[in-house]
Amino acid sequence: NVEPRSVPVFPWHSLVPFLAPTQSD
Amino acid sequence: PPTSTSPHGSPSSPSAGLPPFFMKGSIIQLADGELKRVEDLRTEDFVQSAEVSGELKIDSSTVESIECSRTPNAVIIQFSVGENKAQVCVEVLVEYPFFVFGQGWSSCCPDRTTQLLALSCAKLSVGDVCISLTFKSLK
Repeated sequence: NVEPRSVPVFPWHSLVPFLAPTQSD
Repeated sequence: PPTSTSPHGSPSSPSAGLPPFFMKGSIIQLADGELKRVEDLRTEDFVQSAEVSGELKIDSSTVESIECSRTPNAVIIQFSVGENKAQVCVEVLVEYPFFVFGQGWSSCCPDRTTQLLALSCAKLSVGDVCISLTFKSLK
């Protein structure tokens, strides 16, 4: 069971790496 | 040469450990507000959240190679990112989990991931297609 006041909530995008390629132009 | 980057901004720092949100049981909020545990996330959750967000775009990042790093317990993973197949290198701890399309969480050392995070993982291999993000404005 989760205790709402003590459990942090993380945004979904925290879990995904930002792999932004360098723009070549 | 490939772009060198890190999933969370700074170079991997083994002493700092992994981000807390990969720990099994962590509560994740999707873009539509729904809450899910990290181990229950599915490919559709990421895809739909990116669509809702408006600013972010899901890219397919194919693992091209996995090599040992000079950093202990770390590897250098080379990805081919997006439609342009841009080459991007990422240095991460061997237990760092990536989400593979249609498969779920995967890491270079699943046993260590399970040991440290209690998160069930498959073995990340060359050819796997991982979920990654870019900002739409970068295009």
